[in-house]
Amino acid sequence: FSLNIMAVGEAGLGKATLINTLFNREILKKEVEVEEEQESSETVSVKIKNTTAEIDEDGVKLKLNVITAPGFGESVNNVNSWKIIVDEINSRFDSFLEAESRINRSTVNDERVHAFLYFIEPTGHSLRALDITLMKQVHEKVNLIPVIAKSDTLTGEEIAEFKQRILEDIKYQGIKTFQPLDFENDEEETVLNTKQILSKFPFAVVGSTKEVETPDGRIVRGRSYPWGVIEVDNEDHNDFIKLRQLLVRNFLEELKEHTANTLYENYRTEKLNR
Amino acid sequence: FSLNIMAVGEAGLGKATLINTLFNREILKKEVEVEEEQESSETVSVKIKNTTAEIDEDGVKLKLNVITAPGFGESVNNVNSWKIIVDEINSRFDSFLEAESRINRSTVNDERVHAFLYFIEPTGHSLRALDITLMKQVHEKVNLIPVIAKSDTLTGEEIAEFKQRILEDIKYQGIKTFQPLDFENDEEETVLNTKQILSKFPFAVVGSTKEVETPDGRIVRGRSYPWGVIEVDNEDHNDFIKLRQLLVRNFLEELKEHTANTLYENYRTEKLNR
Ligand SMILES: Nc1nc2c(ncn2[C@@H]2O[C@H](COP(=O)(O)OP(=O)(O)O)[C@@H](O)[C@H]2O)c(=O)[nH]1
Ligand SMILES: Nc1nc2c(ncn2[C@@H]2O[C@H](COP(=O)(O)OP(=O)(O)O)[C@@H](O)[C@H]2O)c(=O)[nH]1
Repeated sequence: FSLNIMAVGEAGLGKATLINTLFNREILKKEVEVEEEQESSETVSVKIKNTTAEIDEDGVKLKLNVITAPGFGESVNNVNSWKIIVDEINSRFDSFLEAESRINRSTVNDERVHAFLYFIEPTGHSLRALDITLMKQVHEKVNLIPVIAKSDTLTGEEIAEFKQRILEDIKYQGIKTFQPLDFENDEEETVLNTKQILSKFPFAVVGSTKEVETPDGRIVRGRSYPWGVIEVDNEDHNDFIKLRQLLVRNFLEELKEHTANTLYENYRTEKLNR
Repeated sequence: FSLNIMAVGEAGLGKATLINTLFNREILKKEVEVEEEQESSETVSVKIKNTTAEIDEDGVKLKLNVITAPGFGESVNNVNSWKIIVDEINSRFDSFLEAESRINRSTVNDERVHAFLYFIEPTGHSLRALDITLMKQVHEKVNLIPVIAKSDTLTGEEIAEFKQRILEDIKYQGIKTFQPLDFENDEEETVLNTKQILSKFPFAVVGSTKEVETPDGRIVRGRSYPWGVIEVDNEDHNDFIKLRQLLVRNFLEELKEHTANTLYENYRTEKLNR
């Protein structure tokens, strides 16, 4: 079992923290301090970083690859920051295409991106130009799952308005996000669960691997502020549980199948036709 | 009495809210929704907007001008977004220079920027390339007061680390921020107060004009979350009170004098020498 997740968004949106929270392990280190000199340069180059971890999910061993793009969105001029990301997605399709066409195919390693988490800054307003540019460049190559990062910045009311606005932007821009499709064939309970998950799109998430004590004495994963404790695993506080269900529990197979049967096949057809 | 404040930073950092909170009045409206089409264009133009309000501060009438720059930092390519802001500062110096050299000077209107609030995104990491670029362009023309926006995103520990990192960046980049200077001549209590204010630089602020009820039944200005209520005017929750003291109460005269006697004079000398 393998899972390749790409996590993209500007620095400081809690990407490393969220990945570690999803698998409850220190997989990604907090970003290394940016060089003082590089900070003021107008173009910060985007790098691709691949981090591997062996995860135990309910007794099943999962080989997890997390692909990140430090530097994305950090320049004064970000016009090309999406290219490096698209190149990475394409090169993983190319490796698979090449391996698939060999005579001996017994050890084809699937490194294609199965899920693409895009982190939206919690401005409370609407999507930004770079968000739209990036998502339009990748949505036909990956299962795109936009999330509202650090959603504890927003009140319940602000989250509802922001989600509404984001969905309108996504529709207007023709951006395709991952839709779990085949639930018409499932049992009623699964259909209801899937509908509940979908109703929370785009997920407003909070991440933390720290254990803190709530005012009523429970020990939970969360963030402790002078005015209260936000709990990661509390569905009244944020949509983390829903994201974990989508990504790791209920739709892992569907994400991989959609990548293999549709996204990759479309890429392959288009490439071989050129 | 007049006060001209420029408030700059990317969209959604709570600038409008903070200005309204500082004067407890709806001075700035929440940003008009950005046109759907403009959102995806790669260059969003920066506009300058001037909003005027008559404020009653302890029985003293204050004519407040708030200058904002919607569009700043919103493009994919922000290489020129600071130019419009610098041009605005310069043109206000030029108007004063021109008015000052007229024969009839009885009605010189002081429209020079007395304070420049720069809003830093609460990433928790460090200053970004655009932050540094902008601040270096304006710090010798205005009293620069950087603030950490929406600081309720950060825990107490994260705020301390972030402030430290920002101060290091500011020092390394040679960025000059407003330093209240003449307190050696003041009484001991004022000196202590000024030192306390300075020790909180850069201020980590939260804004809200909404009245909400705390768990222990008090009605306060703040933001109500499922996990607690953050209070704007509570110094254990954020530095808003300190910012208000700096900007509106204790240093209003010093901000204006420093603009008139130093920043403007330097500009004038340099301009007349060309
Ligand atoms: N408010 C808030 N802060 C968070 C959250 N997740 C992470 N952070 C903090 O944000 C900062 C940056 O997190 P990091 O995971 O390094 O972000 P990255 O640069 O996107 O990988 C750290 O101080 C984290 O503790 C969250 O859900 N809410
Ligand atoms: N978490 C948090 N949100 C804030 C704060 N101030 C304003 N907001 C919210 O942030 C969003 C954008 O605020 P606005 O003042 O329009 O930001 P501007 O675009 O910078 O002028 C709104 O939903 C505000 O309610 C704050 O101090 N903390």
